[in-house]
Amino acid sequence: MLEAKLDQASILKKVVDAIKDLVQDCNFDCNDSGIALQAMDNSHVALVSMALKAESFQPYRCDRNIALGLNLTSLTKVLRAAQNEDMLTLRAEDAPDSLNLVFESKADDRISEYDLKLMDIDQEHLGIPETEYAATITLPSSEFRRICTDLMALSESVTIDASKDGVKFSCTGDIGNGAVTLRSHTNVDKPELNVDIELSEPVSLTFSLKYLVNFCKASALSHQVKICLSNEVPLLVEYALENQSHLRFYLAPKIGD
Amino acid sequence: EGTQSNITRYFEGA
Repeated sequence: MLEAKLDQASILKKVVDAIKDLVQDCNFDCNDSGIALQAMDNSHVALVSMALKAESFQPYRCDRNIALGLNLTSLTKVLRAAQNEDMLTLRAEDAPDSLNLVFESKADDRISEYDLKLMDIDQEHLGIPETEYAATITLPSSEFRRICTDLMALSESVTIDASKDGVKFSCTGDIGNGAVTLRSHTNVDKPELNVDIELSEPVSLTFSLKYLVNFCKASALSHQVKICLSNEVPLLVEYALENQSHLRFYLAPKIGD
Repeated sequence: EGTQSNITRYFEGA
C-alpha cells in the first residue's frame, strides 16, 4: 500500500495548480523512491515531469509500484478543501479504485477525509536523454514570469539568445518589438534575486510564449527557476523543491520552415 | 517565427 504524508498541503496544491491547465488526466507513479509524473500536453508540444521524492514525505511508505490514474480537475476540487498549512496524507491500496486524502489541521483537531475515484490511464512514457546544456540560466521565477507575460502582450513567440553578453529575450509583433536582456547578477542580501548565466556556447532558440506563460504558474513553488537551452533540443524549465524534488517542463522549439 | 515542433521528435518512446 501507499502512505505518504506531506507536512504542508500547499506543496501538492501548488504542483497541481501549476500543471492542471497543461495536462488533464495523468498517472501519479508511486514507488519506494517517491511519487513521479510524466505527461505531455494534448498537442504534444510540452512535457511535464514531476518528482516528489520519498524524503519530501514523512512518513513515506510504498510497498509495491502503484499507478494512480488521476483527473487533475477532480483532484483540484478535493485539494481545494485543504488549507495550505494542513498536513496531507495520501493513501492507496496496492490495486486501488480510489485515492484516500486526509487533511489535518495543525491548529485544531479538525480532520477531513476524501476518497477520489481513480481511472485507468494508458500513458505513453518518453525517454528524456541526459543533456549537457549549452546555456543554463538561473533567475528569479517572478522575473521569468514577468518577461514572458510582458512579451506575450506583443507576440506569440519569444527568441532566447544566450551569449557571453547575457541572455536576451526578444519578440516581434504586429504593434512592434520588445526585448529584455539580463546579465549575471549577485545580490548578497537576497540571493533569491540572483541571476546566474552559465554558458559553454552561444544559443538561439524560439519558443511559444503561450506555453512559457503556462509553465510560470509554477512560480509559487520556488523563488528561483532554472532554464536550460541547447540548440535544436527542447527547453528545460525547472522549479526545484526541497529534498531533490522538482517540477520540470520541457518545451519543443519552433524551427525554421 | 518558425513552425512549432513536436516534443516526441526529441524524446523517444520508452
